[in-house]
Amino acid sequence: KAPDVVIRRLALYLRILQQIDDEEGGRFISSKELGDRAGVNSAQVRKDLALFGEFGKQGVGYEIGYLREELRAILNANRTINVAIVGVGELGIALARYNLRRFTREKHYPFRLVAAFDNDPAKVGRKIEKTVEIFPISQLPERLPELRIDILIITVPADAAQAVVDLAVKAGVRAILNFAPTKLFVPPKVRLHYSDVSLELQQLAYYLES
Amino acid sequence: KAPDVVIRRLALYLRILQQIDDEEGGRFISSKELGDRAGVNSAQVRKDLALFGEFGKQGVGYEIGYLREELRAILNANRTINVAIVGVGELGIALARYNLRRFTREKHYPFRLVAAFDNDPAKVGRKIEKTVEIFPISQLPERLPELRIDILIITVPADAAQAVVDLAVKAGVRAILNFAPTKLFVPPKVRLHYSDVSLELQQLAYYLES
Ligand SMILES: NC(=O)c1ccc[n+]([C@@H]2O[C@H](COP(=O)([O-])OP(=O)(O)OC[C@H]3O[C@@H](n4cnc5c(N)ncnc54)[C@H](O)[C@@H]3O)[C@@H](O)[C@H]2O)c1
Ligand SMILES: NC(=O)c1ccc[n+]([C@@H]2O[C@H](COP(=O)([O-])OP(=O)(O)OC[C@H]3O[C@@H](n4cnc5c(N)ncnc54)[C@H](O)[C@@H]3O)[C@@H](O)[C@H]2O)c1
Repeated sequence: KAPDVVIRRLALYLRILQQIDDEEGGRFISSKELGDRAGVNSAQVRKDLALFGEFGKQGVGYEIGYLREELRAILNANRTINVAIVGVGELGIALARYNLRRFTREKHYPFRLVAAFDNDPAKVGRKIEKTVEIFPISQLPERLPELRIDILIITVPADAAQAVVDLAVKAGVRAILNFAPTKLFVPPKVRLHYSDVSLELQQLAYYLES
Repeated sequence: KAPDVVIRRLALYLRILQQIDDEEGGRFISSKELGDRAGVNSAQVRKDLALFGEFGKQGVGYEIGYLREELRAILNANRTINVAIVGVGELGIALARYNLRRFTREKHYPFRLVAAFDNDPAKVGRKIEKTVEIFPISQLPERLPELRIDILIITVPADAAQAVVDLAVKAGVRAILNFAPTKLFVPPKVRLHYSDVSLELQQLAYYLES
């Protein structure tokens, strides 16, 4: 597997190629133009892509449709990825609606929300946007394999997050995106990413005049 | 200024020290224990902190209260940081409420939401949680210096984000946290961070079995 920073750039290149495709762009794109749109220098673009194969023609650039399909295959974006959310509070509900909206509107958006989980009896049994059922957290162990959930999004309070993650790992989850502002521990085979708003704000604060 | 990856870890160490303080922990902490809680090896902890000064005693560790205050000073977390949100939709409103809640409840949380901006006439003039006024986006140029806004959070649609950022940069903003899934361009003196949920999901997808 390639380093994470390379994968982050590939995901960016794919999004740019999908934006161009949707704008009915030209057939070819140079590493310079792709780089300019991604904020990456053209040599880096060529180096990143060369890790995965020979996609461009010298002096002509990359054929947009072809490169897009290749990147989709590399990033597993050429199939539907099932996602579930644990913790259907303020943030969970905003993310759930966002995912549902994008999946129905954009033909390239691969993430399908298939379930939600919560421990609040007042929420369990209801449906988000009349389509996605909120299951009790106690059912996570059987629902995860049954619904073939690929990625779990965690939007529970920080002090509940590790217990939820442990339950999900035992049920066989492979990838987690955590929003709770706390360090979580998972075994090496589980991929864990954070989206930590308060940590981002704290980092930005460092760059302000003291 | 230290590299971004170091600052990200310092922010993590600070949060851990604040959690210990709130739990009325012991007076000292070793680089090993701080490292274990942060998921970082102890040599890295010592190296990070040594960039900023001599904070620990050989064999004894770091005095929790002292190190916490030093990290707060380094990260500008020892003063209130004024934050504003542009785009008061699903995500903007969730983030606004979250910030207001943490600022009132936690004595260490330095981020105060002082304003919100939108271009929807139906939203302008209303108040979030009866306290934070939603100004028209056209007023950003004068409100930014007037309210001494340090950090701007961008939660507008992707195709509106660059224009909003250009307006904010002209008004003198120093730091931006962007949630719109698009690459933004700012001059070197403006610090720009992204929180891009769809990019995170795309990266996680790479690690699933093909
Ligand atoms: N709201 C935001 O904008 C925002 C921003 C950044 C980070 N966060 C983080 O995201 C998380 C969620 O925030 P929120 O504002 O949506 O909180 P919230 O209190 O509105 O929602 C939390 C939800 O999690 C559920 N829950 C609690 N414990 C659970 C458990 N053990 N199993 C299953 N469900 C459980 C609750 O019933 C509730 O529905 C928090 O960790 C918060 O720090 C939120
Ligand atoms: N909702 C989510 O959970 C979520 C998750 C990840 C990323 N995002 C991203 O965050 C952004 C906001 O998403 P949302 O779901 O809140 O959308 P939304 O449509 O609910 O809200 C967008 C808000 O921005 C305002 N707006 C539009 N153009 C503006 C302009 N030029 N100046 C000022 N205000 C303007 C609109 O009036 C609206 O209030 C989008 O870029 C989206 O891709 C959202």
